[in-house]
Amino acid sequence: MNVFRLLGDMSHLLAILILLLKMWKTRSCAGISGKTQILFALVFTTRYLDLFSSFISIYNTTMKLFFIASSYFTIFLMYSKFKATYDSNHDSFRMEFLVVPVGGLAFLVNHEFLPLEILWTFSIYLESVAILPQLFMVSKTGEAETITSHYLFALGSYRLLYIFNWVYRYYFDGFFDLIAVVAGCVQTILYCDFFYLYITKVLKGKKLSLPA
Amino acid sequence: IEIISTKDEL
Repeated sequence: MNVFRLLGDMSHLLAILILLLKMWKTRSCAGISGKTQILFALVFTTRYLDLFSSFISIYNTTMKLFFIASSYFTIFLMYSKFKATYDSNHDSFRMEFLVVPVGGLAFLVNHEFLPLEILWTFSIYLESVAILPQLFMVSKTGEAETITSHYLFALGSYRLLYIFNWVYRYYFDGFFDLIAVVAGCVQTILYCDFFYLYITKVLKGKKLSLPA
Repeated sequence: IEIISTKDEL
């Protein structure tokens, strides 16, 4: 575990906590894409099936369990408890446009043609694009609450920090996972436009709004 | 380059 990896994980954890706190305090999930949250639950579920097959550390197991549990809890809040505040009209991105191609790619390009390995690969590919319904929603409404932009910034920073972690691991541990690195770069690139808006607007105290 | 997978990550 290097400092980039730890900061990445903490950023990911922070993002989830910001999202839960926003929903809990405001009793609302307005501006949040339920599609993205469903995709994240699918990502965590397919990736962390190794909870049953291998043990890495208490830290690793705890984080995995938290990510899985929080993703399903978020879905429960959005589609049940705070359903009335869910902005489904603006959450119109079609999940199958992501899940189907990503599933096909996971079958074709993977480290080993084994069920768990294919599911792991699927989760890595799916995570890289899972934010698209959320970004689509922000662009459709043309704005995002400040707390939502903090959530997105923390979530985007996590994979960027993981890239530094992979560079570090490559040089110091001779460690390299092409699938994770390529998908991680794609994932980070998708946030670039948002990062720019966050730095130029939100950090200067303005609300994130897109030009009409 | 030898490719090792990152299963110890989250």
